[in-house]
Amino acid sequence: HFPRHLKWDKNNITFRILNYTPDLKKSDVDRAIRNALNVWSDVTPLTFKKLHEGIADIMISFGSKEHGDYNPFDGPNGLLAHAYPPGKGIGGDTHFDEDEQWTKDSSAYNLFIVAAHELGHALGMSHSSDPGALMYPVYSYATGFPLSGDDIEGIQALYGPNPDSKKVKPRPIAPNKCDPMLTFDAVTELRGETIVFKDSFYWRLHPQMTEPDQILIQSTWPSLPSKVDAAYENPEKDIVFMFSGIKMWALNGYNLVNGYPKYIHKLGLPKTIRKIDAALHIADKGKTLLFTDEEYWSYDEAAGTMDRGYPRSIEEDFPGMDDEVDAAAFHHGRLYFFHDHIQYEYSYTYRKVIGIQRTNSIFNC
Amino acid sequence: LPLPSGENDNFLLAEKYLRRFYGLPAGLQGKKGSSDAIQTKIKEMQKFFNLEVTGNLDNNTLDVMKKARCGVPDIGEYN
Repeated sequence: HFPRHLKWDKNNITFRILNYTPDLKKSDVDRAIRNALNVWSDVTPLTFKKLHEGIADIMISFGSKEHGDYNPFDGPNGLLAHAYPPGKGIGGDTHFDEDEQWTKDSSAYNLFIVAAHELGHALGMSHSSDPGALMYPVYSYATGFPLSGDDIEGIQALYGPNPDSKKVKPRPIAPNKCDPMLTFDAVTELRGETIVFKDSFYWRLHPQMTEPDQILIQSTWPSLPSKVDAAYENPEKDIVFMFSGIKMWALNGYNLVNGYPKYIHKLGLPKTIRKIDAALHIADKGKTLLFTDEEYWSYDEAAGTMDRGYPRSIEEDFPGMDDEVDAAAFHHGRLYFFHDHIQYEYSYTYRKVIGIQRTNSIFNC
Repeated sequence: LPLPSGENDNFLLAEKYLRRFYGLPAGLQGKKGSSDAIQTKIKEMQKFFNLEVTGNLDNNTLDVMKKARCGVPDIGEYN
């Protein structure tokens, strides 16, 4: 909240759209704003009435550079919008930078997402430090209901819950990299970086950066599902494969490769397999190991076929390991398996576990 | 005039950013006073964004400063 917990002293709030961006149809702007207000009214007793003339509580406008409030915008990118906390006059007013490209999809800045964030300010919400919250100050794109538990708790502390008890599914809270009970969904290399997937987020570890970046999966790849089960890099092809359910996607660098998603059964897996838990690629052997429940499969990248004699038991072939794997990676001749909050370092040559650490030791926690 | 170096650009970006979002006071007197205040504000910003709190303008910190964002200050009094 803002200092002094600024809020409207009524639940029936008026808004007015003073002008429109030429980037979108008028009806699309109207819809984006109305949907953004609905996000907040879904979880509070607040109602919003549109005015077509006169002074409304929340005056919404598009402007560029200095636009009348001595709080100028800065041209394309950088500052996208700002809004004032509840109050008389300029209080509650919401301004969007007209120099941005506004869209209703993920191709540029999504007006609905930015509007929902700014209208949060107009209702009394300040910034959240949770990267999964709508009120996080940095723009990111995601589909689905945009409020996290943190946002809902914040707005309900000001206005109370929705009396109709509307059911909403809040966005998950961003996982904490140093949580001792942290588990991983998938791990892969990507051109020298390490990518760790967890829930709807991924961490990006770059050798030259001391701290990992935490980013929403859909912010980078809007067409991907919000959860990745497994991933591996084939460095010869310069491709990263990502698996979610029975589908797989391919990345070249950070760009999705055309022709995907494909079904995992195209690799030669039986139709009874509905999910791959973990995957890793052993470059010098040209083999990719795919882990499903308590078994694993071997895929020959050159032949494009599944090797004979598989699936085999994880427990029997990887002594010292658990019988299931959450995520796996191959790095400098070693296999790294992640299960629950434990990371196993496994020597393929000596066929034994040579190190056990916490899963998040990868983050220097 | 010589072109500003990348380091200078980053410093100017950081100063502008901290002034706007973290209430870094303008017109500080003396080099030492200025750098102390900037370090404190960088630390505040690093803490907010769950970055390693060093007070230094490292790559992670600059990366966050360069991202598209909302123009409302993250912390402090609202003007």
